[in-house]
Amino acid sequence: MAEIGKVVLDKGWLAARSTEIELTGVQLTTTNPPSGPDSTWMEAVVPGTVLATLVKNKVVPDPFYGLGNEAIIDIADSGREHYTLWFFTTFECNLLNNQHIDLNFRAINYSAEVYLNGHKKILPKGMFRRHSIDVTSILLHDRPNLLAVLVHPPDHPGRIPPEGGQGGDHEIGKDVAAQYVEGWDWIAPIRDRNTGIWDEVSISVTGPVKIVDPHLVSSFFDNYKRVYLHTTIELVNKSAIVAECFLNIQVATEVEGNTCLV
Amino acid sequence: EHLQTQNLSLPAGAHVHYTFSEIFFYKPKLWWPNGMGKQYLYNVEITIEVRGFGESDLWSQPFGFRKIENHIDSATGGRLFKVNGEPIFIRGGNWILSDGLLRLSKKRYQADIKFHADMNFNMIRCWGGGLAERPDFYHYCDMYGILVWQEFWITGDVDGRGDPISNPDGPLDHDLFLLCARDTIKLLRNHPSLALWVGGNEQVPPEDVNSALKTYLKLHPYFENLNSD
Repeated sequence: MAEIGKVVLDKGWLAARSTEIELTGVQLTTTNPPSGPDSTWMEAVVPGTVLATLVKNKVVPDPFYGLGNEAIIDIADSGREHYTLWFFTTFECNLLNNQHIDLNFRAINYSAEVYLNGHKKILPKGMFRRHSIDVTSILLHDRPNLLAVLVHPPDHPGRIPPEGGQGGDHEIGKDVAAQYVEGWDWIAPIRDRNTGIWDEVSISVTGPVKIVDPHLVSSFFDNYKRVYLHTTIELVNKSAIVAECFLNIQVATEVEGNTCLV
Repeated sequence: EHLQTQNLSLPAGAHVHYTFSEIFFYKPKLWWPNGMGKQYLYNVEITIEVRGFGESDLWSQPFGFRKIENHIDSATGGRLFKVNGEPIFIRGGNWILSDGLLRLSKKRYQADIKFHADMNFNMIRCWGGGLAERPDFYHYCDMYGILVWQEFWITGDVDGRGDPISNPDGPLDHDLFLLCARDTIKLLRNHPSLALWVGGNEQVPPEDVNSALKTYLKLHPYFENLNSD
């Protein structure tokens, strides 16, 4: 039985250059999953960038030591496909009846195709947005779930002029992404433009009703003597029947260790 | 009095907004920036149980009671801040990101932000050419009393200056920019350290983006009325 709550997927990830993989996402997550690190697949840094994975595996030198960055090919010269990588991992989860599971990406740069157990989902563009996919119907309960993510670089990675400059040729500004990656007065250009699964990946298990994005606001009166906490939430009933709910909010102050004052 | 339970009936497949009745506190311990007092944090926990199923979901977050105000001083042109009614002298650090390859661990954030607090800083400005910082960054700013000035992803150098002028209308897809902005606001809005949103670095975003951001971040009229009380 799966416990209600979130599990972070930050271990056991593998990565491979898309140009070196002839299998499709469906094949990778059904009949031909990678078995572990080999000549094609390497241990991946998730969360982190493509370049972080390449540095970890000593495919390229560390760009922040000496002139290491000069030895790494820039995306403008290599082409976007050079920094387009497959990421792969597995996870297990046994749901009860009426439990639901979401696969969550807190940020990907810049777009991605997600495959889970042979099912495909496109993650749209944008470096600073969360993605949450309900994967309840495609989850496997009796064996590991196979997850592959093909991550594409920004659409406009730009080219770094010989003289450098603030934000290179400024092409990166056409996308919704970090702009420092074309170089600035304080940093050399980042060769992969920070492509990657750069923030937390998780699965979250809920019952029929899910809490989304609570909003807490306080208001103050009488020189901070009278204070009110205002709370708004979104609720999603994922089930096909009316849900009779008991919604509870509790504000506690930790007194000592695990003892709380309510 | 700091515990509230409501019964709700949610139709099948419904996606609804729900507002709790306000919860009253008498003289709560306030959250103060580094150097002005303690960073007092309450734990807010929301749970939902469904009849016939049991616990369905839960959410919790440390929350600090604080009121941050700021305005441009007409005499100096500088921006003045008050926290909980007290003027604060801002000692700030400029921040891009914790690691150029975005290996953003909790441990690294804690070390970096504690270092800023140890330097007697009370504000970090997250530059518009870098990241909207992550929840772990904000968590440690909450803990160490560092106010955060968070900019959106517009810079003068890449958006609007130069010869020829670079990206004068900002990113190509304004709707995508605004979608990312809305989502980022929702991700970070409950952190007491979050002090100020700024459209970009040394540049005003395109008019439609700027006015939409102002609308998203406007105080709800309900709170305008309450605060004028």
